[in-house]
Amino acid sequence: KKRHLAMLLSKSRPRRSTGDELGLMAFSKKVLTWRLIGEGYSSQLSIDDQKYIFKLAFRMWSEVSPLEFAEDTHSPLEEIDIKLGFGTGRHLGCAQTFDGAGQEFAHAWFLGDIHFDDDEHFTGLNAGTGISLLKVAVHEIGHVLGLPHIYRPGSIMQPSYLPQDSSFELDWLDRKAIQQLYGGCKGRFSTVFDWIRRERTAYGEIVIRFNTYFMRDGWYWLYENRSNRTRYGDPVAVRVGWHGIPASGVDAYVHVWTWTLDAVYFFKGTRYWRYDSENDQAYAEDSEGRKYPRLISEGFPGVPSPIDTAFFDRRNSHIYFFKGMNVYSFDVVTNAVASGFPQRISEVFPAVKRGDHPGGYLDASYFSYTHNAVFLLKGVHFWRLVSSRDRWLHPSLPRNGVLPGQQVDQQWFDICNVHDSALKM
Amino acid sequence: EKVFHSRDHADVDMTLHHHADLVVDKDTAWQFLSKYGFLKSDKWDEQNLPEEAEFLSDESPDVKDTVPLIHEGTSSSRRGSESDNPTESSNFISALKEFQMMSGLPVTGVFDDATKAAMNKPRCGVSDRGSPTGPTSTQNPTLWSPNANRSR
Repeated sequence: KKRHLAMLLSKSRPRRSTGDELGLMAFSKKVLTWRLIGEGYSSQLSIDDQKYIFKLAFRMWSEVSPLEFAEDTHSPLEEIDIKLGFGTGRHLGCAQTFDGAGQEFAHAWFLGDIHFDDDEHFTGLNAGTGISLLKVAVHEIGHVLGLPHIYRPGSIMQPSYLPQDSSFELDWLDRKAIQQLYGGCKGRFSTVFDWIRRERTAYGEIVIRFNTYFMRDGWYWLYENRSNRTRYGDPVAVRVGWHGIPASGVDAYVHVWTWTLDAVYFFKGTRYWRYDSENDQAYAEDSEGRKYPRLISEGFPGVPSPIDTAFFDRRNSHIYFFKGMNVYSFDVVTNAVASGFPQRISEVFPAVKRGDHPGGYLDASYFSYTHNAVFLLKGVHFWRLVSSRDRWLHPSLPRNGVLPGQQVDQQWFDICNVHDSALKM
Repeated sequence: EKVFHSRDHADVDMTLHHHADLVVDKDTAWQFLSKYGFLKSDKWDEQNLPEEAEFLSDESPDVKDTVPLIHEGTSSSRRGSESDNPTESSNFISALKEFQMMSGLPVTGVFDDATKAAMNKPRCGVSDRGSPTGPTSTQNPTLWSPNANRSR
């Protein structure tokens, strides 16, 4: 029993490696394990509820940082990075005694464990009264990760508990605070696109709306351009949000939109699917009864497969298919590759600044309605194409020129992975 | 198990719980400020508590508060000497002002009802020492926009 209590004391734990390249203390590894210890269950909520809330709290930090958290119920206790437990008064071998109901509701040790005062009235999700365990857990996890108290209205790191609204999230400045310690979220994407859909208003008017989506492997994020962040709770599994298309590894999304054509396509490997945006699912077959998926070589003769990415240029009604160092310009009117293609990407889309060009093997190409511009993405960088407006302001810029590259995470913020175990919440 | 009858446990009887000692006077306020890092003391429960007369506020130099010293749970605390200790009083007022500023209260240095209420709010047990009082971001503030929709 004494040895067990000694294990619970933070001082007895082996010293962790910590990153201090900025003179700040933080975990040096990106995947951290956690456990709600058996001796520290709350008497107020079911064990499953407690674990779910902690899992959600950790996930919320994952959604805004490169950290991932996994519940570990099997490893030896001393190997667990973050242990959580409830106690009252003198508790869990902790040096800091709880004071009973009121005032101190929890405390956490930097790079260590979290203790909750079970004399407080902790409540679960969607409960109107009491102290939200989720909000307290998010706060205390912030301490464990290295954040101090922050006396800023709206910060999750405020020391005093404020009754939360119906929901709370990590705001911009809290995100930047944690990213100062751990950096932003970086990574390649499978495809990026704006999805257009028609909606009918309450007055019967048809309006056209769009949303921006980033896909990576089997997951996707909706990006809220006006808020400079992803939708709360993302990423989501592709198979959940996009019915009928491959569950992972989509190569390209193309929206052919002319006065006479309006068709959305997903590409993967040697095949493609047409998507029914009104009913939000893939078509089972085309207008001639041919079943989807169809071969790219049949639907887009002359275009090789698999492709790296593609986008539709409304100026000339051509789809630009990218593969390796080459680009194929496909005329949707003639349904054929334009003469003179394929060409080198660097010739069709020349660098504005010598040497600053993605070259080839792109990850994604994307026309953004928000920015009214085409972007080429490769790795953690992107390049914007010269637009008509750019050329009107600076006539010396080449048509379809590629402007100098920038970091993806400085344009689209906080597109962060979460641990696999948290993806299905 | 704490007794309850409602499905959401909203009626858990909290009267049976041990309740935290409230901050009610300047002695407990001193303990609070020490505990959370506003006063430079590592062992707040052994703090040398100043005499009553030294808690005079700047606002009422001619009035002496009669503040009973509370020793419950602090058996090792020692009473201060009978001589004046303006340094400790000054430290207390400075700490109080810092707490008031960080809490968005009028910075008066007076242990008033609003300050007392703020000290008795549920809060995290981690010390506030070294906590920033304003935005911590180094990003361009124009990039920040309020999140209108917080629904997950």
